[in-house]
Amino acid sequence: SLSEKLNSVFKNLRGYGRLSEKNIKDALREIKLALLEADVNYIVVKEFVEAVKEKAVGSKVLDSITPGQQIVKIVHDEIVRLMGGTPYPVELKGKKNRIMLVGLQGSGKTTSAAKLASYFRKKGFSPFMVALDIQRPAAMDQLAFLGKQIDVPVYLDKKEKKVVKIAEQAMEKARQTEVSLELFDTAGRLHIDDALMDELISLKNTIKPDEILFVADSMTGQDAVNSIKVFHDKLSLTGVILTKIDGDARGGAALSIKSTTGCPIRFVGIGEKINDFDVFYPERMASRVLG
Amino acid sequence: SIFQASLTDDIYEEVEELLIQTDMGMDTVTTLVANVEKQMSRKEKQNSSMVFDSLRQELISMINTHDTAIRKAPAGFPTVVFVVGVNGTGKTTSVAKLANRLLADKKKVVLAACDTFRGAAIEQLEVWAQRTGTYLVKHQHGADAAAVAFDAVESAKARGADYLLVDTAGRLHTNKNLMEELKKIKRTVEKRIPSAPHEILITIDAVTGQNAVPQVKTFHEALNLTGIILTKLDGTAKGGIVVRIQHELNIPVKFIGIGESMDDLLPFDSKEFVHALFE
Ligand SMILES: Nc1nc2c(ncn2[C@@H]2O[C@H](COP(=O)(O)OP(=O)(O)OP(=O)(O)O)[C@@H](O)[C@H]2O)c(=O)[nH]1
Ligand SMILES: Nc1nc2c(ncn2[C@@H]2O[C@H](COP(=O)(O)OP(=O)(O)OP(=O)(O)O)[C@@H](O)[C@H]2O)c(=O)[nH]1
Ligand SMILES: [Mg+2]
Ligand SMILES: [Mg+2]
Repeated sequence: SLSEKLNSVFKNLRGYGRLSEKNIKDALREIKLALLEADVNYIVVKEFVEAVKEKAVGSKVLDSITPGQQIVKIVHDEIVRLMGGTPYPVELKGKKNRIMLVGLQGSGKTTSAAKLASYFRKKGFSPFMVALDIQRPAAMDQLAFLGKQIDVPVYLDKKEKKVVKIAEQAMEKARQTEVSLELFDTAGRLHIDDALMDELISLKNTIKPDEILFVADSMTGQDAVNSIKVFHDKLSLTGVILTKIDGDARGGAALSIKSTTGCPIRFVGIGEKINDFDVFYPERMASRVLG
Repeated sequence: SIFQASLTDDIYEEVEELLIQTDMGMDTVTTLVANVEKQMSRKEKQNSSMVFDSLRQELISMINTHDTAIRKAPAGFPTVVFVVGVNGTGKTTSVAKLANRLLADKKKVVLAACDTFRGAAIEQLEVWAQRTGTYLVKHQHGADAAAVAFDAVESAKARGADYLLVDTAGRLHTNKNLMEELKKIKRTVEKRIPSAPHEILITIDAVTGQNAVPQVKTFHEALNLTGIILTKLDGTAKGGIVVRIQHELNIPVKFIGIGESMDDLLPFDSKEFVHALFE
């Protein structure tokens, strides 16, 4: 683990103020390697190491009997700070709330829609899901299946070819009921597909959602910032759901995403079942990235 | 030459940055840069384009396996292909693409819907079976996946199929029970056709970072993988992690997925792949 590596960089030191330039340089290299292995974006790693270097040459580390542990603490605290510091789950306010889910193919949007529906129902809201993926084979059936599983109504239209029309029809239907949360599941798409990104912009303008959440796979590597930057530029995301945390991916994408776009990670997916859903805790993520 | 000093200082840092961003991982990058530096030290004159030429050569030789053929079963048996991998990586779509490719080659194909767990997984494969005109073996949702596989082998044999493509449920390599389920499906098929499965392909999403290594390692230890399908290469991710996988585990990339339609599958070409890394 990084803490073990950093402690070994400093293990031959005795007494105060004996830290050499080389010690600090070795420690910074270990941090760089650990963060890259954890899939943190290369540019973010560079900036991070610079920030740690500034703090590391401060007196706290130089006077410490255990400089290794001191640096681990600096790294840990810096990661937590960069990830937003404290948990920030989505909180719904009014009588009519709308959440739109977007992201790349296969990241976990449809599953997360059902998880959000269940999560907010436990908080007293009346959810309603809208199937806006009319392209992927059986995508609408998948959302319908999940809706049936959790007893949440799903709006789908297998005939309509325009997703904006489906969204309008769904909202009209919801208006006539006591529904207090409308969840819109969209088709996975690439950020470089202009036509499909424009479709999302039209959907946003039609739906006027309270939250637009980008669903990201926690095993994503260096490319994480490329896709989220475009989604954020075009849609002004309000947050991220990081999925498949139940695996052993270190999740460095979490750090890259938050530090490059400022988009907070609100929730995590921790499995395939409906209840495998939790608030995102920056502290826990920091420990995981540190390894 | 007067350009040599600036060449060695900045060019290797530039190369490192470029390669890291392809998801190759620091270890592989360090090895590659060291090899290139050694090559360059033997040259009288150096310039940056020579560094990149040497780098491309080193990369192509590191991706040393050129195995894009699907293994064939002994005569009289259908060739059984498993497609496995982590959730959402493109298994079901890749099964459809493989079927399409084999059909274009006038082969007789049968599909097996062995994802009996996820909502509408069978329906999804059903749509692909209809679109490609292939026969699909399926049971009800929640059925035993090994039982479906058994049924599918019998069906493929009875129909004189050339290929049986088995779609499996997504699973994390860290889930021991699900990895055991996959081994059970494999044993079931082996009982009916001793040489099967003839091909076990893992799908790796091109956006995956270093976690692709434990994914491939674990699936390989459990099943003995024969190849990789690198999916979603039509995005901006480079899929450089396969260089590290080839270097450390020696498992070949056989196909690449470049889109969501049934034609969007190509045999892996290491030269084209390496060139694309630098685009
Ligand atoms: N282990 C695990 N699997 C997950 C999680 N979230 C989703 N999945 C699985 O990931 C796969 C993809 O999930 P989907 O919800 O279909 O993903 P999607 O983003 O809607 O996919 P597209 O609509 O094709 O873009 C499915 O097998 C899900 O069961 C999670 O948190 N953990
Ligand atoms: N752009 C692009 N999308 C792809 C590619 N391959 C698959 N997809 C998309 O990725 C998403 C997931 O594909 P699936 O085939 O359902 O993945 P899977 O591995 O079977 O998913 P699970 O069974 O849930 O684990 C779908 O939206 C596919 O259309 C590809 O090569 N390029
Ligand atoms: Mg979906
Ligand atoms: Mg599937």
